[in-house]
Amino acid sequence: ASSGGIKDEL
Amino acid sequence: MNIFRLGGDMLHVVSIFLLLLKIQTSHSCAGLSLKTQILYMVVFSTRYLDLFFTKPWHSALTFYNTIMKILFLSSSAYTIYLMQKRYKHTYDKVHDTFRIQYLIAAAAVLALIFHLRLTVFEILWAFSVFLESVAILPQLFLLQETGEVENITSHYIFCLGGYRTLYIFNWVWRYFTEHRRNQWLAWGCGTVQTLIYADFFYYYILSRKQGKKLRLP
Repeated sequence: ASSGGIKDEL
Repeated sequence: MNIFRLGGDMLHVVSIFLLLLKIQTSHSCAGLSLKTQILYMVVFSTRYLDLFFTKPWHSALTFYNTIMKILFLSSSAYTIYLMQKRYKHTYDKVHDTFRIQYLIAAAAVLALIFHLRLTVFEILWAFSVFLESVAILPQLFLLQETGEVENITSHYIFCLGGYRTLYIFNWVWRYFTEHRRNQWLAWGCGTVQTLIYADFFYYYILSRKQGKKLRLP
């Protein structure tokens, strides 16, 4: 998981 | 990855495919807003900067994301090329007058105030999320100007709206299955974006029922 944003989405 | 997310992404791909098919088969980009396409290009290029820092083969999901990001960036650039070069003479420049500089400025100010971390990468990411939520406005504005209700442009907007709606289901799903919290930025902007589409659908249906030209408030 990253810093809180949904960075694994487009 | 869940079925809502995958379905949403697939609808997004279909919408792009529809758009390019329309331009290629009719040899015209009439009814399409170049400003909306430029906004999407700005959105993709500020959000997908991680392409340069992420190994595509890190995981199956990263690989999938990488392919999609490249697809969105390249199709967006190609659409702009078609509208600005090859089919320039069919572009409805006179009616495509939405002032996108205000949208860009507003998204930039919001991103400087609201972001998840104080880094260039995070601020650009927030900027792209804010900008995406309003990127369709020039297209809706143009549709309203020309009053066209029955053309493939509406199908394009329908697909995008469906894609956004599925993304909301995806977030609800992830909220319960992954216990994701504090996603207010993406969720909030995504909801605003979906509401803009829902509003369009409402007036689209209304205008179809009355057999009149499309009138957005």
